[in-house]
Amino acid sequence: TERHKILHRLLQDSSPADG
Amino acid sequence: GALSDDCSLLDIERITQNVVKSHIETCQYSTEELKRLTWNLYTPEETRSFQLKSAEWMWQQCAVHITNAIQYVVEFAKRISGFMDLCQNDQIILLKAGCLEVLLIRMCRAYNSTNNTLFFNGKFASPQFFKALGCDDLVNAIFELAKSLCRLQLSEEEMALFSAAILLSPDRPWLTESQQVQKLQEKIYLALQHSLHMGGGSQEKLDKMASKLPQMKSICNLHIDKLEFFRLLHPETAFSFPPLYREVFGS
Repeated sequence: TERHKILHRLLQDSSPADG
Repeated sequence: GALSDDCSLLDIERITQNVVKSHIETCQYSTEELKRLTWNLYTPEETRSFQLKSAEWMWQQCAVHITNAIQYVVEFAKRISGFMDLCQNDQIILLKAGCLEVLLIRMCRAYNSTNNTLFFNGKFASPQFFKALGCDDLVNAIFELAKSLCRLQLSEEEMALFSAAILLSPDRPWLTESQQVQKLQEKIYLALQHSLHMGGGSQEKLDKMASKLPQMKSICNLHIDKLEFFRLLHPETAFSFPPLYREVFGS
């Protein structure tokens, strides 16, 4: 998990489309 | 009518709409934009100057461009219905394993078969442009794939559904909920079949698309081999590659 912190963050960030 | 036990025509249409919308919204360049730039080619002088760059510099450039493109693929995945319902471990496994394949499919939008050039950093570049990478075999394999994918003349809808189906491959190692991934992939393949059927296409086109998968996998493996070799020769440069690139392609 620690090794993929950027992917984690990108997946958790809300998409612009979601407002 | 029901196309299968748990997938109605309405479901298929909903899936198609969702996947196509996600694809269009997350493509780095629109088809209109790429069409407008068709004749924006690197001059022979510009090509020569890129060929004379160091391998380290050229690898860094390509790593940055691939990283940018990967961020769009992550966004594509997030918008596919059902993807965010998977556990985060599986989301990461699918993205790590499939994002380069998705990029390879998307690449045919940015490929011009009339002069064998590929859109890179604002202009269209020939295979020779990438000479400094020291990976002629990888570069040639990528251009060959682009050429053969272009020959299939995929519509944006077919490309979108094909990318989504590949991303949702249930056979990726270490998945914890592969059955759930398989269900999603099956629905997307049904949608792709339906789309091909509606477009007057046939099973033959789907077979031709699927026949590109081994070529795509071998390009992904070759990229990893080249990266590992590069890392041995230039560990510091490899360490300075964008963190997302290192995360996705690290062991």
